[in-house]
Amino acid sequence: MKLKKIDIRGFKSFADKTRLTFHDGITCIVGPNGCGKSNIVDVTKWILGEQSVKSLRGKEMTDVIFNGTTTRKAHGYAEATMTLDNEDRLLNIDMDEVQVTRRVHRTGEGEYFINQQPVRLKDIKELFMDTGVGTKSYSVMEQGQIEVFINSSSKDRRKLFEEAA
Amino acid sequence: MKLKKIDIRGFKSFADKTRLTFHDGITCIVGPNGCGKSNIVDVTKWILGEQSVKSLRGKEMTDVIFNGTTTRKAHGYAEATMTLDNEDRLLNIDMDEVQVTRRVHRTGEGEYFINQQPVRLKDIKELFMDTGVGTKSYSVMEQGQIEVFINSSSKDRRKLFEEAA
Amino acid sequence: SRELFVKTFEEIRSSFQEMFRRLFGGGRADIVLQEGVDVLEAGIEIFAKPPGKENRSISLLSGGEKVMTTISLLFAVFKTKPSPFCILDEIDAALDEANVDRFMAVLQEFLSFTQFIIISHNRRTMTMSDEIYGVTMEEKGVSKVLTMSLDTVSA
Amino acid sequence: SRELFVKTFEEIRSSFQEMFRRLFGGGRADIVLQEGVDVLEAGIEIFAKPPGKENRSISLLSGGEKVMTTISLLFAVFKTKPSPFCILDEIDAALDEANVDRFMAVLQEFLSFTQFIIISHNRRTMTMSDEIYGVTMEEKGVSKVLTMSLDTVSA
Ligand SMILES: Nc1ncnc2c1ncn2[C@@H]1O[C@H](COP(=O)(O)OP(=O)(O)OP(=O)(O)O)[C@@H](O)[C@H]1O
Ligand SMILES: Nc1ncnc2c1ncn2[C@@H]1O[C@H](COP(=O)(O)OP(=O)(O)OP(=O)(O)O)[C@@H](O)[C@H]1O
Ligand SMILES: [Mg+2]
Ligand SMILES: [Mg+2]
Repeated sequence: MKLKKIDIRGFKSFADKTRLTFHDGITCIVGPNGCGKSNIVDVTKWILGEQSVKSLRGKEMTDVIFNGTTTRKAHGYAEATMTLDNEDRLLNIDMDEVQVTRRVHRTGEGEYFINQQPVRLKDIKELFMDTGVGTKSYSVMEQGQIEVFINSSSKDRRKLFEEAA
Repeated sequence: MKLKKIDIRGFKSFADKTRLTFHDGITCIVGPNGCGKSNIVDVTKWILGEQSVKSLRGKEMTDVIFNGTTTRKAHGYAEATMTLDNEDRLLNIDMDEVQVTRRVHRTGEGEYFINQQPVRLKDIKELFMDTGVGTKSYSVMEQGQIEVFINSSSKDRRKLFEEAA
Repeated sequence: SRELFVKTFEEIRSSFQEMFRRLFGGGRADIVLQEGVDVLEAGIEIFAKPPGKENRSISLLSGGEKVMTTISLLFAVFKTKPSPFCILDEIDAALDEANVDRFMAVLQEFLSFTQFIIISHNRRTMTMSDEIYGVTMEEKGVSKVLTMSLDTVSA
Repeated sequence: SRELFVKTFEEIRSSFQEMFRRLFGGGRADIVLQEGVDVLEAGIEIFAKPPGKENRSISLLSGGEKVMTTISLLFAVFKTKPSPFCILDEIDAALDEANVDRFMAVLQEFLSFTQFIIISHNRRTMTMSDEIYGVTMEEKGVSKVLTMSLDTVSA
């Protein structure tokens, strides 16, 4: 499985339609404080099914919807789509390319799609289970988390292992 | 009150007698990871009377005694002296220069001195009370603490204010 | 006593509002005592709105914005109750260059009262310091301190 | 199941010992399951001895040493169970230049299995990346992404 692109619209500070294309190797994301780099990490977790608002740094799930600036109005919903190369069939879907879309409205109502088919959140989580990528996996290390790890109790560290084993 | 110098011997990685002289303005301490910069922060807190072993990153107070390398033996005690300019009499001692010394032995026994006179830990803490410098004061910001502050609960933040007020 | 606490709190609050605007180049911030609780027990709520952005929970601020907000509060406390000396250990780790510059620029006005000792890996911070001490471990496991000039550091 | 967990744990443990030596240029480290507790419940103890230093509690390690130890463990997990992609947000914040180099050098060997997305303020990390995206907020509060080349970044 390879990550091909992430399309974002209305998620946190990404008001306008934004496309991030990924290739092999190391992609470095840079920019000043507060410009939106960690919001890209958040949108990735969110598409993969993250339900913990706290781990997305918010107080409620609607906190991830672009809520306006002094010159722009808030949006009514946030949406993001992840496009994956699935030639190795690591995802249990018989297609070379798989798209996962998630949307949340101001009402709190959420929508989920796999290849444009409406599905439940549960289906998205199951899709990524056992692929090494997913909300509880060690493949996303958030800002500040690396410092927390070694100072955490030996019981908390175990969670990293449970993901891998 | 001005900080004039700190003399360190046998405290953590400062095996050999080391003198740090301070002047007005901004002193920057640099060096590679693990070379001993934060140990200087620790020795400052320790001389001022820090009793929390956890806040000195250890498990027991004797953890601050130089415990040897593959080529050097451990020391039997750790000692550090802070020399302060007291011309403004901010410290309640009628002397232009004040020296505070702390020592801890492998046995766990601690010794404390103000201007070479043996005192109790309590006397050291009282000396610095109300000077804006002391173990609970906001004048020492340890590595990683600044990130913790804004994420802490509103009750924990109160402690910063209680120091100032 | 309650009056003393509230008086000091109001001073720090007013300094915090000013410090935040200076460190962020605009925007608005506030600190408020938790309501309905005795002033001597109340927690402290923080509100922070960087310039151009809308009000939202401070948890949504970026890593660097959180550090700059905390530094604003620390400077506000220093204005009310300066310490003779202050040690800051790598507080610039999460800051971009522009924010390091703003932080160091505002720091200047505390130098008449306070000696600052800053531990840093950041070159900008080093260039704006008056004195530099280099700590090394030529002999593994044993710290040694050297006085350094800015030229030695940039090598 | 217990056997699967212990088998995976032993693999990660052996990779961790090797990764630590490579990232620290020597020294010794280990991970051990808490004794006297059921393997499916036991906590994980970490031991780490950087080169030349004596064994002591990992709490006494420096900020950068703790990060490098955690990275060694993360890499050990990747060796046993690689992910298709991995996102690291400012994990180099506390690292000096030599450690950033060592970290990026070891990262190379995972590139055949894994795409890495690294968020960083660090120039060395940027120079060692294959592609750079710059995120900006020309319009305050609205993020915009630009593809950047290394020359634009160093400007
Ligand atoms: N719902 C939202 N609508 C608009 N803006 C938002 C929303 N949620 C968060 N933001 C803004 O996004 C910004 C945070 O972005 P992010 O955490 O990605 O920054 P960053 O680039 O990682 O910065 P740093 O280098 O400091 O870590 C904050 O200024 C915050 O106000
Ligand atoms: N009692 C002791 N005897 C000898 N060495 C010790 C002792 N306690 C701690 N150390 C060593 O001191 C080192 C930590 O030093 P310190 O935390 O000051 O590093 P630092 O310069 O702040 O690094 P960083 O840039 O990574 O934060 C560790 O390698 C640790 O092993
Ligand atoms: Mg960030
Ligand atoms: Mg340190």
